[in-house]
Amino acid sequence: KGDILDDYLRTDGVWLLTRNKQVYNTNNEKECAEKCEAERNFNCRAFLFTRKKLQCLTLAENTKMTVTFDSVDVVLYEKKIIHLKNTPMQGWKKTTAEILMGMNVDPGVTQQILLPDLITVTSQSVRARSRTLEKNLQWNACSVMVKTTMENFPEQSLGFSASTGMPKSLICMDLPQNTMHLPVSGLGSQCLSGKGENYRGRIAVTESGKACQPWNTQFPHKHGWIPDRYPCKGLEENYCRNPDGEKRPWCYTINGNVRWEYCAIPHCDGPEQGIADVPVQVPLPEECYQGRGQSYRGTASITASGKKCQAWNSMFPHRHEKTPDRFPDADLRDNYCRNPDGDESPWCFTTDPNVTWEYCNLKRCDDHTQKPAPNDPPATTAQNSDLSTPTTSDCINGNGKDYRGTVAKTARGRTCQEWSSQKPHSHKYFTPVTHPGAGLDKNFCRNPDGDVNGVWCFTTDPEKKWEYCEIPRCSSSEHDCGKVSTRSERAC
Amino acid sequence: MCNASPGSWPWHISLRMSNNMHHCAGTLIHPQWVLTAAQCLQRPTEPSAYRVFLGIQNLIASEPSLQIRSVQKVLKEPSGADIALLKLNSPVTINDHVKPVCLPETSLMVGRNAVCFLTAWGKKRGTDTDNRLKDVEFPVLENRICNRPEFLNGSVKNNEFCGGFTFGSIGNCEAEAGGPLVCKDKDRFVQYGVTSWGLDCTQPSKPVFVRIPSFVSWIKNAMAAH
Repeated sequence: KGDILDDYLRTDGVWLLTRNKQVYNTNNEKECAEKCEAERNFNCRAFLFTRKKLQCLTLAENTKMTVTFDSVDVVLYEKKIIHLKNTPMQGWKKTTAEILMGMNVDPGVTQQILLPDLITVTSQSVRARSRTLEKNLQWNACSVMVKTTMENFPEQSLGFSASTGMPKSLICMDLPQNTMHLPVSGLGSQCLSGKGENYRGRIAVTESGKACQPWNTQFPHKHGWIPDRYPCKGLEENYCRNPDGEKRPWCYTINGNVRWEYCAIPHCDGPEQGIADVPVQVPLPEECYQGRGQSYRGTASITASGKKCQAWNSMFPHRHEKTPDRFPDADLRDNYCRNPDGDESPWCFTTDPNVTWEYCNLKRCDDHTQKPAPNDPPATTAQNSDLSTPTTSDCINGNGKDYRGTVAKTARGRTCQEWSSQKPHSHKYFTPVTHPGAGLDKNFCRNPDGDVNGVWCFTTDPEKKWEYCEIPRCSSSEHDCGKVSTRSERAC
Repeated sequence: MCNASPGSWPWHISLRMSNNMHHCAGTLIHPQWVLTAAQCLQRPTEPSAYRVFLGIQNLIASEPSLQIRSVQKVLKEPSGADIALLKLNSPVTINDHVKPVCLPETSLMVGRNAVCFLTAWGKKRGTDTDNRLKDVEFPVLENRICNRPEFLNGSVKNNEFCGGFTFGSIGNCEAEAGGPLVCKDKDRFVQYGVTSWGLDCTQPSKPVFVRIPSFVSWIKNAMAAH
C-alpha cells in the first residue's frame, strides 16, 4: 500500500487562498492528508501544511482557481486525481487486476479504444489477448512514474516482445480504479472525448481567451504539474490538458490574477470528427456596428460561425501582429471583436487552431435603425459614432437636455408619440428637422426645449398631449456620492 | 468588526448568483454601475448568471429598502487587475439606503493619515456569520511595509495596497472579495480599494486591495463607452 501523500502533488512555498477551508492542528503532512480525506464539510481537493506552526488547512474545491503567493514555511498538496462528487473513484494503489488500455491507434479513425479485457495484469504476469492490436501501437517515451508503480512487474512478464517496441518503462499507472494507461502515439486525441484526459491537441488558450502558462514553468503560477514528473499526462508546451480528472482540459494562465481556467476544446463528435470545431449554435447578434466598425467598442467575442475569439495580446493559437501596443487606438482589449486594420467589419483571430480569423457575429446598426441621411459623414470618421450601443445612459444629468436614452414612456405610463409623427398630436415645432441636435429619435423621452422639469414627450393618448418622463438622475455619482445619512457609532 | 448601522454604507452591495446565493461584495459607483472584483466573475461568465442586491443590511433578512437588479454587462479590467464593472439592467433608485460611493478624482492614493474603513459581511471562519454588514476602521499601509518579509513578502503589486494593523490581528476580518475600502474626505466617502485577496485573520496587515486611483480612467472610460 502506498503512502497517502502519493495521491497529492507537492509544491513547496506556495500559499493558496481559498474561501472554503478548515483548520486543524496536525503533527505532519500525512495527518493533514488524512484530515483532507476525511473532510466532511466539503470536497477536499488540497491542503496546506505549515511546518513551523504545524497547522493544517484542508481546502475545498476549485483550488486551482484561487490566488497564490509565496510563503516560505508552507507546503501545498493538491490532489492528483480529482474525485468528482458524481463520479466516485477508488484509489489505484491497490492490487492490480485489470487494465484498461487507452490508445489512439490511428487518430482520425479510432480516437480511443477501451478494452477492459484486452490485457490482464496481475502481480505476476500480464497477458495480452489481442496480438493484432499490438502491432498498431506506437509507444511514447514515458515513464518515471511507471518505474515506481510497476516495479513489481518484471519486464518479461509484461507479455510483450521487443518487436512491439515497448520498452520496459512504458506503462503508466496513472488512472484510478486499478487502471493502467498505456501511452500511445504522440498525437493523442486532437479533440475532446469524455473529460479530455487523453486530449493531446495544441490549443493553448483558455475559454476566456487567456494564454496558457507553459507547464514547465512556475511563473506566474507555481504548481506541481511538472512535466518530468508526469510524463504520461502530455504536459507539453502550454497546451490545455486534463491531468487531474477535471471536467475538461484546462491550463494555468499567464495572467497573474487568474491561476487557471478551462479551455474550449472541440468535441470529437462534431461533424468533421476529430479535428472540426464544435458546431455552435450562434446566437443572433445583439450588438451592432456602424460603417466598418472601426470604432466598435463593444464586448462581442464570438465569430459569425460561433468560434471564440483569441485575445489580442495572446499569440496562441495564432501568432499575429495585431497587438494592443501596435494599434493603441484600436482598443484591442481582451478578445473583443475589433477592426484595427480597416477591414469590412469587426473581426478577431479565433481560438480554433484551424481557423486563423473570422468576422464577428455582429450586425450593422443600419440594419435596424434609421438610415443616416445621404449627406451624413461616414460613421468611421466620426469619433464615437459607431459604438455598439448608443452613448446613452438611462439616467439624466441636470434637466436632461443631453439625455439620449431609450425610455419611451411617460411617468404615468403613457407611450410616447414619435417625434417625427404628427399623430395623434400635431406639434410641428419639435421634430428631428426643427431640432436636429436634440436627439429626437423614434419616440424616446427628450428635452428639446430645455424644460427645467426634465425630459418629456408627446403621448400616444389623444387625450393627453404631452407628459414628463420619469428617469433617474445620474448626478448622484458625481455630486451626491459618498454621503451617508446615518453615521454609525463605531465603538470598536 | 462591528455591525454597521443601517444605511451607513449605502453603496455596499451583495453580488449573488442567479439562485440568490451571496457570492461576493461590490460597490455602487453610479446608479447603473457596480464595481467589484474580477475574481468574482470567473465562472460563470454570462452576465445573466448574476444579480445585485442593494440597500440591505442583512444578507438573509427581508428589508424594505432592498432593490434587486440583474446584470446586463460585465467588463473586466483589461490588463488583468482584479476589478470589474457590472452594468445593471436598469438604474437603481437613489435613496438613503442605496447611494453611490465617490471615486477618487485623481490617480493619487489617499493620504497617510486618512481615516478609512473596510466593510464586509463579516464571514467568520468556522462559524456561521450573523449575516449583518460590518465595518472596521482600517488604516492603509504603504507598499514598502506590506511587502516586508514578515508581512506579504513582496507579493503586493504596484496597483495594489494592503492595510490593517502591523501588530496583532483583527477579529472576524476575513473580508470578502469585491467589497470596498473607503476613506473619509470631508463629508464624503471615497472608495480607494476593492478587496482582492488576503491571508487569514491570524496574520497582520491583510487583506490586499486593488488600488482604485490607478484605474479611475479605465472605470470612467468603460462606463462612458458602454
